[in-house]
Amino acid sequence: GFEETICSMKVRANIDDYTQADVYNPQAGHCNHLNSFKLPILRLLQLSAERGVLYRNAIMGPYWTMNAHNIIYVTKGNMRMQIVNDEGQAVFDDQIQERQLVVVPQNFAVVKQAGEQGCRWISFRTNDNAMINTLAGQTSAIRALPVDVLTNAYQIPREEAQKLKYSREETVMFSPGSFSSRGRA
Amino acid sequence: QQKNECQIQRIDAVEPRQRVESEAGFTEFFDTNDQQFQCAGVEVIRHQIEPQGLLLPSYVNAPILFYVEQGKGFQGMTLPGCPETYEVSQQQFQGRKGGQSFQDRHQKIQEFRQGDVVAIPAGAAHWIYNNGQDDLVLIVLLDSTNFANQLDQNHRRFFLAGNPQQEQKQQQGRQQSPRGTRQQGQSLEAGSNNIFQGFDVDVLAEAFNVDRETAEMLRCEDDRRGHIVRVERGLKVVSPSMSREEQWQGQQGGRGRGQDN
Repeated sequence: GFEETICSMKVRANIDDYTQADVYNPQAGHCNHLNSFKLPILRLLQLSAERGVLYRNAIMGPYWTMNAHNIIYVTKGNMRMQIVNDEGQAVFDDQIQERQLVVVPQNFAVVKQAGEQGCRWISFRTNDNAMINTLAGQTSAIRALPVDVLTNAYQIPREEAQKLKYSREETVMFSPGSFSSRGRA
Repeated sequence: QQKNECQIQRIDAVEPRQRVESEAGFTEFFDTNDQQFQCAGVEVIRHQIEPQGLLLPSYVNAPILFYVEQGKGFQGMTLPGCPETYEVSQQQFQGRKGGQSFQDRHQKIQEFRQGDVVAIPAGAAHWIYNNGQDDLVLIVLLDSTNFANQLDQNHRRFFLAGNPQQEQKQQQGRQQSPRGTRQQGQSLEAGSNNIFQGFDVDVLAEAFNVDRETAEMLRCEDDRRGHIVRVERGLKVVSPSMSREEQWQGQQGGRGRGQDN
């Protein structure tokens, strides 16, 4: 019965079609995920992939991937990446150019900022249903914390804590703000 | 696991070998190099959190199961994609408290008390607060060899706030390890900096869409309180507290079941 099961399994899926994007922000970029929900054979492989596009100076993160390592290969453009370990040290803070690859270990915190040309990458993940946890934005861990936890953890006034929680309305990919504009000027 | 980790000739009962003090409590570490822990692929730590003590938000590369040996408290766990279902609206609060403006919304909070076992998935950010009158004592198991951990077998805690590295440096001056060196698990747990310290302040300011000064506060560089901090006026969160719930259930019981749908 193998020919009825694994032999007929779908093994191909296209993740370049931006009209099928899972994350889309016209000011920032888009992302297509390929996980075992979309391509069931990935459950056997315990792997998944992500195709990402960030527009000029747009930001993704900071975030961490809860259950997978990330192997990120830049296919076009460039981006600045910062990767932080559990000791709070930046283990990578550099530009990744086209054809360069970086491994982001599980749980290490990451932020990506596209360069002037924008950036496209393919990311392979070592879990068939990789999940990220963002630190800024609408569904972030910081936003999920009570204001009082923030005020006591960071020793800041309540107003500042509320700013931290609510100033960024976007979810995963952030449009470049005033700082980028100042930086370019 | 390496070949000989479970070739055990003798098992001894062990006690914590190391303690890291904080402003409002301490954490004790069992020797992770002990063969029995290596064989089982687990690590064990013990938190003792004073009343009004807050274990700062962090996440760990291994799943956690902890037992509440003493005291009571609550914990918040942030899971990606979960909505902030605990919320207080401005109007309601104003009605009750005479016009003070306060509003908050966050993910679910779990209360626990002595005898409870609480599970935390690998990589889920969490914090713990002692809202009782006694010290809160937690026996924490970290399953480092769990399939969910794809890093090495040491548990690694990623702090979202505070400056535990600074705390550790101060500790080093005050006390020596029993073996003269720091234990591996201990250094990984409490020797961590807040992860925001690894990011450029300008990038943080842009990501959070806040000014540079606010972004700087995330790094907690001057914080000397350690990983368990004292909340002077008590932590106020949106929570259906146990006592209120029990009171409500009591009232319901008193009315009888005539009002049931």
